[in-house]
Amino acid sequence: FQSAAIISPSAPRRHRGARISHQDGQRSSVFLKDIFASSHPSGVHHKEDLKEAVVPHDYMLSIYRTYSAAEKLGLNASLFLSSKSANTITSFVDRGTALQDDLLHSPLRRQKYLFDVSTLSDKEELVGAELRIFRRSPGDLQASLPTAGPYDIQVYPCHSDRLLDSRSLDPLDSAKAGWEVLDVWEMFKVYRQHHHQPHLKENQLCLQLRVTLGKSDTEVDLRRLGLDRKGRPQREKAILVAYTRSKKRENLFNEMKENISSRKEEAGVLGEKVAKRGVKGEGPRRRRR
Amino acid sequence: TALNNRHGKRHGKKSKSRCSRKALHVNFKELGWDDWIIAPLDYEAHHCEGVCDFPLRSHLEPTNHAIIQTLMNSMDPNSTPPSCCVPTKLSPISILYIDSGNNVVYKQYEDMVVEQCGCR
Repeated sequence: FQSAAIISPSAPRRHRGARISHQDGQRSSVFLKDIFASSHPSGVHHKEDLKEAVVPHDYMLSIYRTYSAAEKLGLNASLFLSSKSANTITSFVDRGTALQDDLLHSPLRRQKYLFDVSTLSDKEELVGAELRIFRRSPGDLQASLPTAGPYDIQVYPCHSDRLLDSRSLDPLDSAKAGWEVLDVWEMFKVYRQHHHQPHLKENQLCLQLRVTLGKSDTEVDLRRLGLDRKGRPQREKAILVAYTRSKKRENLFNEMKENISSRKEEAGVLGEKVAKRGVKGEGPRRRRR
Repeated sequence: TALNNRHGKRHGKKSKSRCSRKALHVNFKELGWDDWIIAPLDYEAHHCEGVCDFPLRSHLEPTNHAIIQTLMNSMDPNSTPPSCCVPTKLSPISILYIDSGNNVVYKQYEDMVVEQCGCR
């Protein structure tokens, strides 16, 4: 699949009831520039009271574009292998930071990835989970690697040495940037059994990554493979993707209620600060009708 | 024989169209949902409108009850209203949105687009 970029010129306001013909299947007119603007450093300082901007990863955009195109062709998206028969796909962004990498002794032998999965509904059946990590092109850093691979990328739970998944990386691929995908469904299942306590607010899932030379136990410096996290834009951060299927028909109003209440919580915090302003685009989040 | 509604129509009154699917463009931005819905920001939902009067067309796939109710209404409009023009086939759409934890979520929502209308 090509990565999706859903951008279309801001559509003119349409008259109610006029028959609207769409050239391609895309009804979407996502103003991605707004999303990037709010996540762009220069864009953030005057929106400091807005919560950290959310920028969808290319993977989520391509998921959306593929399945909505399939719907328009009358195909059932859950028949796609990549959807694992899920009707909900949630991406959690890594909360680990470059600081944690730096705190570890250099060279960087292991990395911890932290995901807050508290919003994942336990009413839905988990049908798959994968860790997606972006490997930047190491450039000349790789030249100093002891040998040119192959390498073995391994992922473990942070508090155990039980290998969850591994995949080999051959020398040619290791010189180019790309996404590495590791299956962590096993751990997620165990996690959900033990953490099935809704009151647990901080549902953090922790994964540990290391790379060895082939099948040996010689650990490789992750920086030399473009895996360090310093200065990464939002869309290059690692994501944990959970595939779930809900039996009952998804009700739009669940999300609406959830979002309204979370905005209210936030507005409560921001209320006193911004209430007076009210200038368009600066006041509290628009009240939803 | 059932009264044929057509003769009973007063002159000059605009004849109401038969039950059929009409356009309904939904703009999530106008609903104020664009701060949590990433895509699509608008879509064509359609809606059903029109009268279910005698004789019912077969493509409206009436239930037996709707046939009976329409007959009864044709014979005596005070005995019962006509059957209703409603969606008889719906399809899903995909939505990419931001959940309350600031995560990007893809979800398929059933019953978002009217594909067919009928009398029930």
